[in-house]
Amino acid sequence: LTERHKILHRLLQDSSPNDS
Amino acid sequence: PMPADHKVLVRQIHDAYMKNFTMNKAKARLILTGKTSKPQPFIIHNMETFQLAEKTLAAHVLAEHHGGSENSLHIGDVVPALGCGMLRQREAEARLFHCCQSTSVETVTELTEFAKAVPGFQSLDLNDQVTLLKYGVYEALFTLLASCMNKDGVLVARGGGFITREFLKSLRRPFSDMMEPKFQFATRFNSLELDDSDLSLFVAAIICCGDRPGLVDVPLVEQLQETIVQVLRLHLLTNHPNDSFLFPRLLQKLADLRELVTEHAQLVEDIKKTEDTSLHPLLQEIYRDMY
Repeated sequence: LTERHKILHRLLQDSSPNDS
Repeated sequence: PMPADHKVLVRQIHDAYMKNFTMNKAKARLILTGKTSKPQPFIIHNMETFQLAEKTLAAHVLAEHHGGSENSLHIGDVVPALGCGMLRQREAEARLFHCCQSTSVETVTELTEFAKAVPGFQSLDLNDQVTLLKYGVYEALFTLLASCMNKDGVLVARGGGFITREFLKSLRRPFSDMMEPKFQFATRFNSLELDDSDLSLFVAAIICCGDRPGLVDVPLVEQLQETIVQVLRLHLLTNHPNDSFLFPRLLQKLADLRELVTEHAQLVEDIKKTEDTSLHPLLQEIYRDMY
């Protein structure tokens, strides 16, 4: 599923601005 | 009375919502009712004002992007409003469609960050996080859009513009069919008079939904959904003590939203087939094999 949704996957994996 | 841990969850979800969405209902209502010190939104009611807005608002939004928070600019290939300028040679309906796409992409990015900040979401299987966003973002997007709408039109470009409902209806088909169902939903939804704290929990409940197709670990998602829905129920009771049927009425809106998204996906599919227009890769991913 993550393969077919590369951008969503990337957004989910990006370090969140909230974490910093 | 609400248990203390529920109060903490309400605060966490409300904070995540206020932090991640550039527009919220309180801000939108101030602009729509003219109670803000900022300049009134530029009203787009025909092709001339639309073309004028493309030039002025694009510059305005871009300036804000460069000077402001980089929160929503995670996908490097998307700069809302810039798209509108680059596509100026194309016909107005198609350009408007592209502007809508840019706004949708920006909101999907914000919704992703919001979801990640909902306690428990990031502990789910990564495939399930993708599934929940794929099926939830458009329902959430139309919920948030209602905050920017009144019966006469919709705020755009971060409150810098206001497109009239009549102008949207006057576009050629199929573009003219795009927004009217959203206005009808917004009118019914806005009559519930939710505030941003209620909306934050409702949007979290939309995303954390245990019956999306293809979930790997249904019980874990259902457990998260149950927690959020309970917190939403308790929050509505304390925040709207005189409206004891608000919770069941709000749950009914979930069915309306599903129908709205199914219709919208069909319309986008039709536009893709009949119009010479492209769909943003992120939106393509979401629509592909959706329903």
